[in-house]
Amino acid sequence: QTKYVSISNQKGGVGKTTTTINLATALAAVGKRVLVVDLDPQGNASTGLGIDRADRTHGTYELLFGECTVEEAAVPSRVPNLSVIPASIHLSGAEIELIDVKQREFRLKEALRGAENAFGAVPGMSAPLGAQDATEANAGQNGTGGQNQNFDDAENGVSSAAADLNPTAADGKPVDAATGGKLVGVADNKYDYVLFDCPPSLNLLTLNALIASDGVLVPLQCEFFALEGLSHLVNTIERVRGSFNPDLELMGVVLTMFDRRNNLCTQVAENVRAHFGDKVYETVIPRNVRISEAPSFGLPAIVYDMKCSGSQAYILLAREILKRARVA
Amino acid sequence: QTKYVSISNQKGGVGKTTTTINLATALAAVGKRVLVVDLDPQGNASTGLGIDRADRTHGTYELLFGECTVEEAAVPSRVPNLSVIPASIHLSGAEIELIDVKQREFRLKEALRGAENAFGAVPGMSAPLGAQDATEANAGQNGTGGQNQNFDDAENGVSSAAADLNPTAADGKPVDAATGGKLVGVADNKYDYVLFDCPPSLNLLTLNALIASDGVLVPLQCEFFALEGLSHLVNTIERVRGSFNPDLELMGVVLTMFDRRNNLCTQVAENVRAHFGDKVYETVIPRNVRISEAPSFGLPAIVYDMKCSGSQAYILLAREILKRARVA
Ligand SMILES: Nc1ncnc2c1ncn2[C@@H]1O[C@H](COP(=O)(O)OP(=O)(O)OP(=O)(O)O)[C@@H](O)[C@H]1O
Ligand SMILES: Nc1ncnc2c1ncn2[C@@H]1O[C@H](COP(=O)(O)OP(=O)(O)OP(=O)(O)O)[C@@H](O)[C@H]1O
Ligand SMILES: [Mg+2]
Ligand SMILES: [Mg+2]
Repeated sequence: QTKYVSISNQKGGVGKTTTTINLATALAAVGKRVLVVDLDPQGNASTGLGIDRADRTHGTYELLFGECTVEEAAVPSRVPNLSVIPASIHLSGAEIELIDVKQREFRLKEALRGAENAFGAVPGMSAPLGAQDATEANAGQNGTGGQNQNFDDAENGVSSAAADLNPTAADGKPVDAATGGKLVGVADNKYDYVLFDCPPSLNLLTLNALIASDGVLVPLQCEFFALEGLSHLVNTIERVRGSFNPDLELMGVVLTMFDRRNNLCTQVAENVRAHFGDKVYETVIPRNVRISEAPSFGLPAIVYDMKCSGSQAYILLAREILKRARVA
Repeated sequence: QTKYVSISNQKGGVGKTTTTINLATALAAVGKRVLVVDLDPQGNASTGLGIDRADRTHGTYELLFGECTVEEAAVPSRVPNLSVIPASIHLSGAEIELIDVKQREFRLKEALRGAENAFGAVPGMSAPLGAQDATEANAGQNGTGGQNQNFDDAENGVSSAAADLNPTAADGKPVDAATGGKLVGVADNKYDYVLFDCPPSLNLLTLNALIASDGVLVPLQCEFFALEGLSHLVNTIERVRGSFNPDLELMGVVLTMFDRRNNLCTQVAENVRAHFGDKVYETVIPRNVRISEAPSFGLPAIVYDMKCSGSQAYILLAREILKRARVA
């Protein structure tokens, strides 16, 4: 079962992209199939994973607007088992352009997890052929139990009706009856982990990621301003869980750029552990200049300098996350 | 003449708020009357200047929606000559709420610089009484020359018609004929400098600041990802100058969190100076832990520890900015 994780914090510069890149690499290194989705118009995750600007024509923006499938958008990185759906500057216009699109908060979930998984039966949106079976299997998993039966009947009704109607594009691929765009493939069961690198704000792109996710990983710089924003982020996660995505949980908080010589860092770390208990990972990422050098070579720090303290910390973090997942 | 400056960079965590707070304090310390406008829903600038949460009920959000005047929103800080228009969490909803408001990009300029200065004659929006004379005087300054004459006639027509219509609120203050909100006062000639602390994105709030500004000051962290976003920011400034605000200029780039022991820092600094020449301030802000400690006491670093290297650098930066302004 694919695990979808948002790496999010509206405070800027706390290590979201660095955590996404290096955690993804460490998970891929132990054989997990990983997809990174770059939701930040700055495209730092795409750059840090070595994706050329020329290879970003089908990326997150196009995926959100149904202009390409997951397969077409996912670009292999230099790291085996790790692919990226890159971000281009078009993404900075997505928020405004999505304003009058129906179900605009669910676009990402729908694109990655299939229309029927995003918000049940959506009139006019046909499920990818063969996905009906998956829906039956998932019925119990969504946690809504009996109510799902009605959904499934309606869903099957919609799907079979739409299947007759289903136009095919010139290349023979089925297209989405509602938008006429390419019928998006799904990421389910193709990847073990899908990581969303979120922009530094709680906007529609971040909301799309939170709705598509099972968990949120929060990188937290050990500084006063970063601490100030944490309660607002946690409130937002609660609200998303309440009205859009009942499965969403706070997976954990990872302390980043930690400098043990600095009193403020130690104070902030103690404060966070006091409030969040074991939601704070034991692994702490130290401030380490090799980490900030790696992106200029288009390499994750783990590849650029595996032995440095920063890389070792991200490897330990991956191990801690996998251990917690097994126990859960 | 009041100088309006946006402190902006869509890259997160590069020192925008820290630069706004400390530059404002240094300018206030030499007798300039300064207003800081906090445009970031995180409200870091408000916190860093010691504004209690309870004192943020009339702030930037209310100003944008015409619910209060500049005088009502501006709160004195602990620093003499320095006031703040604080940010509350409501601001995170402003972007979506402003979507269908006419001239939504000009709301801030209008609120601070008066309706007639924002975008000439706006049907239904009455100029504050007595401002007509200022419009005559400004006619030549807007650089549009002859065309302004027509504007002025239309403007005067609108103003005098609106003046008769002008309803007054219960407290006798004139209200805005279009929105029925309080007629906003203006910041012109009440302050020498107005500094906008922008959020880490190029959204509608930042756009409002860029349109209300005469110049943009860009804090730049000497890291690879920060460098990557610079060209996009510069393009955005050009576009705003082209279609909304012909006076907008790139005032300068200030290198922040500089660590001379770190090769990457030195490389990025050389790269930026090679591209931007003397647009890069000579003053460089060093990484200095006292700077990051100050906000937890609600004090600017300059007040918290005047002698530390970070504070001294911000004092030098203020001096360099004032010197450049005199020469210009
Ligand atoms: N542990 C670390 N040690 C040293 N430098 C680091 C570390 N983690 C991140 N950095 C550097 O700090 C800067 C900010 O990190 P990063 O860009 O990952 O944060 P972010 O939260 O993604 O920022 P944004 O809010 O702009 O998306 C980058 O230049 C990065 O290289
Ligand atoms: N010169 C410096 N030396 C040490 N720490 C600094 C320095 N300048 C800023 N900081 C710290 O770095 C962090 C980021 O700075 P700041 O919050 O001012 O950046 P920002 O660009 O406003 O961030 P955001 O994008 O979230 O608005 C803060 O915790 C701040 O205290
Ligand atoms: Mg990032
Ligand atoms: Mg800030």
